[in-house]
Amino acid sequence: MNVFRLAGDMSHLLAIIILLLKIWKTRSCAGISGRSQLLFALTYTARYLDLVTNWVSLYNTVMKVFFIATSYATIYLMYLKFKATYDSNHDTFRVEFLLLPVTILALVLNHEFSFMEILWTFSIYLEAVAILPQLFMVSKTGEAESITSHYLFALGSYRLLYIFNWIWRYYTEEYYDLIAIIAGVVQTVLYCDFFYLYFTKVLKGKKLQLPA
Amino acid sequence: ILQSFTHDEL
Repeated sequence: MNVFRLAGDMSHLLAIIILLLKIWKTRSCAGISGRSQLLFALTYTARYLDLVTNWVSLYNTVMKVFFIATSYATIYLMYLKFKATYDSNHDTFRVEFLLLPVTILALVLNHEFSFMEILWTFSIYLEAVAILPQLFMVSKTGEAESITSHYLFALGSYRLLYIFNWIWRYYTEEYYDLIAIIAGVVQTVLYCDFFYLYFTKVLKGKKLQLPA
Repeated sequence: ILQSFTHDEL
């Protein structure tokens, strides 16, 4: 554990809390992509099955349980409790275009051809692109509420901070995991355009609005 | 063996 890793995890935690609070306080999930949330739930389920096969630390276990539980709570709020507020007509990204390549890639490019390892690899690749339906939704409607922007910023920062963590680990422990690093870089790059808009608009008090 | 890799990150 180093400061980048901890900051990354806290950023991830913050993103989820922002999202849940936004939905709960406004009693609405308008502007949030249910498809991205389903992909995140699938990501954490596939990755954290190792909760039952190996113990890392109490911190690790608590965070994993939190990520799995909150991802399903988000889905419950979006698809059941506040279903009437879900913008499904703007949430039209075809997730099979992500799931199919990610599945094939996980079967081909992995550290070890075992059940758990392929699920882990699948989750790493899937997480990298899981935000695309959300970004697609923002570009389709041309705008995002400030709170949604803060959520996306925290979520994007998390993998960026992990990249610094990997650089740190490479120099201090000679540890590196190419699959996680490459997927993490791809994941972060997908947010670049959003980061730019966040700094130039949202932080100056303007709404995130794309040029028509 | 189900898993020989231990992933210590989240």
